[in-house]
Amino acid sequence: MNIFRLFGDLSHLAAIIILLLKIWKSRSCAGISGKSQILFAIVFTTRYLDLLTSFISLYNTSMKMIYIGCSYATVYLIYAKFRATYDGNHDSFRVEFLIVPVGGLAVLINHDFSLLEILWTFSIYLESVAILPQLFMISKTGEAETITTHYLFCQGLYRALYLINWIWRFYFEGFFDMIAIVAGVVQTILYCDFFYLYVTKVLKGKKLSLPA
Amino acid sequence: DDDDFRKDEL
Repeated sequence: MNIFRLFGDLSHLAAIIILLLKIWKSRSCAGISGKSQILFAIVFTTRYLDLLTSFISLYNTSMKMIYIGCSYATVYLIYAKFRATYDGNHDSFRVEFLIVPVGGLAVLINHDFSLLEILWTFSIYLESVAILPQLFMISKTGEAETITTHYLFCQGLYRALYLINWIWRFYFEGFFDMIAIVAGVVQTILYCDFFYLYVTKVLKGKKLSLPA
Repeated sequence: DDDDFRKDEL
């Protein structure tokens, strides 16, 4: 494993835990898109079905289980425990506009036409756009709490580090996976606008608010 | 093989 991959995983883990702790400590999920979190839970579930069929390493298995467990815990906090604080009116992105085309694409463009492979491909495509309901929510309300922006930054950083990891693996191991790379590039691009706002506002101590 | 490489990633 190279350093970019490791820090990518850790950044991903940080994002997930930041969000979970934010909701838990503030007893509120205001400003958080429950729809994005459901999409991430679907992403982890469909991608990590190989937990049942193959063992790679202790690191691999434990990280997968932590990601799945945390994502379901987050969904539980939003839709059950702190449901009263959930801002459903602003979380109005139509997820079927993501799931249906992504599902179709996974059936059409995959490495192998088998159930597990199509679900893996589906999870890769879905992950690349799963943050859209959250970004849509921020664009609707025009602002985000600082801790929410840290969450988004770690999510975007994770993707950017994975891209570097793939460049590394291509040069040193001759390995590349076109499906993962294209989806990863798309996903990273979605964060670019946010990265700009994060650097120019949040890191200078200002709250992230969009011009009206 | 390539499949193992891919499944190794999260």
